Amino acid sequence: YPLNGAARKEDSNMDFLQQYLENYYNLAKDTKPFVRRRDGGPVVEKIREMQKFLGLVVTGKLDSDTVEMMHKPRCGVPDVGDFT
Amino acid sequence: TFPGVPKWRKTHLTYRIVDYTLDLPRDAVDSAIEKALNVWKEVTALTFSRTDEGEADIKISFAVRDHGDFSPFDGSGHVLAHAYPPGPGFYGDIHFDDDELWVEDKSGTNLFLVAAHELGHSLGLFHSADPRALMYPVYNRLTDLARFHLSQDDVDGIQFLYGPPPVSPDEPVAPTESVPSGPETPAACDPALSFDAISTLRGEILFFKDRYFWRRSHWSLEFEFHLIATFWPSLPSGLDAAYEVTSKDILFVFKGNQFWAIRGTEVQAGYPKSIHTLGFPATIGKIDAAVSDKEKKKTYFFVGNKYWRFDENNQSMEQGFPRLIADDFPGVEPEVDAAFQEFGFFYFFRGSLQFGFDPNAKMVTHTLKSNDWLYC
Repeated sequence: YPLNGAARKEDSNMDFLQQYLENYYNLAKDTKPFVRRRDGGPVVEKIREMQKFLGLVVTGKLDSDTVEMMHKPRCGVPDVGDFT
Repeated sequence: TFPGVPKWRKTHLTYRIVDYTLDLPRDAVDSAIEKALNVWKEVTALTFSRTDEGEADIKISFAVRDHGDFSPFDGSGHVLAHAYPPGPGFYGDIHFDDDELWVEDKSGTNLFLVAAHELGHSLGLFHSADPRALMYPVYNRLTDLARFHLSQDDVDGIQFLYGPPPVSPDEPVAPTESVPSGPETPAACDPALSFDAISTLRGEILFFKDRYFWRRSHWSLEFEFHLIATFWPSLPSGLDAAYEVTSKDILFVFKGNQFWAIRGTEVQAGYPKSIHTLGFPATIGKIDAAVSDKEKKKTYFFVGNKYWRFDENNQSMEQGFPRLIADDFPGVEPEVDAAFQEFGFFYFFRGSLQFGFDPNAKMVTHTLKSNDWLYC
């Protein structure tokens, strides 16, 4: 049960990441599925772009600082690109 | 700026508050919007007038969830508002998410701060990657509302689009001076640089100035420059004094009649406390500087031309104080801005000068520019 819970939390984080990158960093919506990829695919590049823009340490990974920043209240206007 | 650099082709713009949130009285909403408009008006040639009906360049409304623009809000939290770049129709408009709790202070989401940010979009500014900027996309609930000002990045951006404010014919401007472009980041090698407060911290030296501090390490010739809020978001800017008690691994910082205790990046529970809990008389409203003698476990507090001495062992102010600074620290200016102890010396700072004081010889042995520590 705890393992399933952890997995669900990770999936939830990944869904949130996908949505965040689509909304604010112009991630193409057909990039799914991305969360299982460990290479330097477009999502990793977008994470890096987001981390650089927001002044975070650029790791290309969904670390705790990045998740925390993504959950903070913010303006709905994208940081990159335009409204989708 | 937004892609394509959209901007208004006129400098007088109209705005209309189409509807109101129930979270605040109407006049509080009006006031927040006016104040937010003034933020941009002060640094540009732009002017604004309000209209209560019909079309306006900037239409302001509160809405929840789907509100007809294909960018639905998401309930309470996360997305607070959005706005469109300059242009006709819905362009230039601002939508606030009315599922947020809109407030005038910091108890919820501050309407003025969000309005000022969104107006930046309405005028043509895109998001800034500078965390100090109003146009940074993430809401900073710790912004000091009383001392709010645009960052240089905001000012540069808006003046790129609309230029600086016109100079009044009555206002003398020296021919060699540029038009003031708003608040600036302090420059380490500004010959007039003074410091608000200085302290050691875990073997480094911190030089506080306005919202910032320089961080100098013994192990590196480089020094770093940070926002105070980056490390201690709850601390105010413009500190008065700071000192470290190394034996307790605590940094104390002072602003007005309050002080905070910090260990690393953690502000300790129970703070801020009143400076009067240290034993200052009620007539003292702030202190100018503080320095701790690490060996003798005594802390010196400087107020005006006097100083007090605090015993860190007994946690009490010593008898026989205050005394005149000039009597016990001859050669030091009658008042000090900041002080710290290093290499057995006390370093006292006043304006752009610092005085190296040898406590054994009881004399100033060297006088340097304040920013000598920043390799200037």
